[in-house]
Amino acid sequence: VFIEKVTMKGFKSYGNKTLTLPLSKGFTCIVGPNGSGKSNITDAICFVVGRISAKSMRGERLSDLIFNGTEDEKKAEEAIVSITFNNEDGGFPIEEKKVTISRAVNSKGEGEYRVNGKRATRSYVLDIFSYVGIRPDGHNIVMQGDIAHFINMNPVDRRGIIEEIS
Amino acid sequence: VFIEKVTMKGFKSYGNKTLTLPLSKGFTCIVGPNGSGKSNITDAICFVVGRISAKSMRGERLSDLIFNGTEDEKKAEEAIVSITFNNEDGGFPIEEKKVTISRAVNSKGEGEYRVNGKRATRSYVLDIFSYVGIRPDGHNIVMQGDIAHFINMNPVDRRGIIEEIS
Amino acid sequence: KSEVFLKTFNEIASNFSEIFSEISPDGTAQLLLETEGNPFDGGIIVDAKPLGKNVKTAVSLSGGEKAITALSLIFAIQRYKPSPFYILDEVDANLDDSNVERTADMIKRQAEKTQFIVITLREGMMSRAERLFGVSMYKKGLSSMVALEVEKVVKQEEALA
Amino acid sequence: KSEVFLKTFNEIASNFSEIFSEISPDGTAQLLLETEGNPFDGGIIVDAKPLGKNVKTAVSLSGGEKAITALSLIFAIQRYKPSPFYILDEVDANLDDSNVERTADMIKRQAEKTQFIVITLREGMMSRAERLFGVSMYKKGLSSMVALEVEKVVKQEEALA
Ligand SMILES: Nc1ncnc2c1ncn2[C@@H]1O[C@H](COP(=O)(O)OP(=O)(O)OP(=O)(O)O)[C@@H](O)[C@H]1O
Ligand SMILES: Nc1ncnc2c1ncn2[C@@H]1O[C@H](COP(=O)(O)OP(=O)(O)OP(=O)(O)O)[C@@H](O)[C@H]1O
Ligand SMILES: [Mg+2]
Ligand SMILES: [Mg+2]
Repeated sequence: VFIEKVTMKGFKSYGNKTLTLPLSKGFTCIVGPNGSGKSNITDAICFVVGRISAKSMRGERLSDLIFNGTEDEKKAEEAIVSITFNNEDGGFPIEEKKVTISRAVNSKGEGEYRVNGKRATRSYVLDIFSYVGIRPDGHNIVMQGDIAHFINMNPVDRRGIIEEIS
Repeated sequence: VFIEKVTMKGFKSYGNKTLTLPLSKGFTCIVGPNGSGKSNITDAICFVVGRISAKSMRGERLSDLIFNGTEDEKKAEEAIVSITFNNEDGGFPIEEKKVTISRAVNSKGEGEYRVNGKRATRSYVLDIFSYVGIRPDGHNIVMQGDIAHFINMNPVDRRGIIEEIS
Repeated sequence: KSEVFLKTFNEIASNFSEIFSEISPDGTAQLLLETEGNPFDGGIIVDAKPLGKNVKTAVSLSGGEKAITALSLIFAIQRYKPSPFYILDEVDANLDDSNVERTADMIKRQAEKTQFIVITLREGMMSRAERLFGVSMYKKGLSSMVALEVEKVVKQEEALA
Repeated sequence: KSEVFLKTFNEIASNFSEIFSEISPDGTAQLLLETEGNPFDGGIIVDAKPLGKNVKTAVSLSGGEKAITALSLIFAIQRYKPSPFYILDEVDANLDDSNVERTADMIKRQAEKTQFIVITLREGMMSRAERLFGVSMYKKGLSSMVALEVEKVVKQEEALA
């Protein structure tokens, strides 16, 4: 399993159009000037893997994740992010070779998840992710400024990371 | 007033010899590989301007500031740092054109301050520094990783910085 | 007391806006008092709009935008009432190359009046310094310092690139 | 339960020491269990000695040394049980140029088995990527993305340097 593409609509600085980031296996770098929207892509992925706290995606409320407009573009009504995973290795317990998991949130903070287009509960989505070891707070996503966290954390929390793996 | 030189003996990674960093007005950069000892210079200056908390100089106790030895060199008994300031503009309320302020700490955590060689109390040293606007927690020293602090702090604390100046 | 504070605040606020626009082209920023009446009833808010964006609060700035905004504040205070020296330890770590260069140019200008000691790993910063000191640990666990020539180090960095 | 844990721990600990020495030449590091008997009575300690120093605790590592040690831990876990993807956002901000390059080389090797998406400002990292995406905000407040060619960007960075 790996990420084939990330699609965003109305999510943070990515405006009202549907924008897609095609990805492949191997080593990809995302570059660009300060403030251009790189870390917003990390937030978008954290959003789909089920993070609940807006603060962990640099907002105060979940509705802060919705595009809040510019001089020329109006605010978005909702933010939708979907990730299409390549499932040729059958990591996900789903028949299809491609699995698209998406999450949306509206300005009232109400959200929904979908798996291959069909509505799903958060716990169903987290369960599917757990088959391939993806967790909302997994050690495989390191937010900006957080790298030293693994060294500054207390020894028991560090044991927790290894326990999660075994 | 500006810093003419920083002299260290037995301070963190600077070993048992007396090492001097000559400085001048204008723009100086300090460069070098990770772990070579750059930030230890910042800690040395924070030590002389009167910081009390070892943690703010990345130690658990003040005695952690003392050189703790290598394979070939033994531990130091005490750490001494002195800063020689150029006082030609008479910023410090002292006759001399050069003012050297130093601070030492021994393995028991006992310390002392000296001004131009004569023992002085911490409050006398802080008083002299206040004539030129130097404070132990002044906004003119930005430790590694702290730059965003000025933006993340609460509005009242930020007001405090401006009050300190007026 | 509040008169003195207001005079200081207004000078620093106007410096801040000027410096922010110099370092962050197309951007505007202001310092605002939380309370209109007595300034001591509230604090000071930073309202930065890099690239003319419609940023809600300083919290939603990116890592690099926060660093640029904070540096503008430090320089704004320095212009009003300079400290005898400034020590900045890797303040450019989150800046992209052009922001490193613009910040270095600003430091160079401010350093005409005040001493700046800047610890950096970025070539755009060290190449603009007037003097360079290299710290190394050729003996395990022992730091040593040596004066370097700016041209030599920069050539070396470019050769590495 | 503790048997399974110990097997996992020992594998990851041996990966960790190996990887740390690859990224940090002359350095050695180990993962240690706080308690000898039942591992669940205590936690896991990181004992890193970069450049063969006599470092007391992980707390007294420098900023760059902490980042290198943390990355070694992530790679050690990935070698034992890879996650489907990794997202690393400016993990190289505190690294000097040679540590950026060594880390980038390590990511390139690990990326043969697993997907790595790395956000970076450093030329030493982006020049080793297999694919590059540029994010920009040419319209105020609106982000857009475009695929870039690695050679072109690297040439540009060098021209800037
Ligand atoms: N809901 C939103 N609507 C529109 N724009 C937003 C929203 N939330 C955040 N932003 C904008 O996104 C920008 C930050 O983007 P991001 O943090 O991704 O930048 P970055 O490319 O990671 O920069 P850096 O290199 O400095 O880390 C901010 O300037 C902010 O104004
Ligand atoms: N009391 C001490 N005695 C000897 N060495 C010490 C002492 N305290 C800290 N050190 C050493 O100093 C080193 C850190 O130095 P410092 O933090 O100044 O590095 P740096 O050059 O700033 O690196 P970076 O670029 O990664 O920030 C550590 O490796 C640590 O082992
Ligand atoms: Mg970012
Ligand atoms: Mg440092």
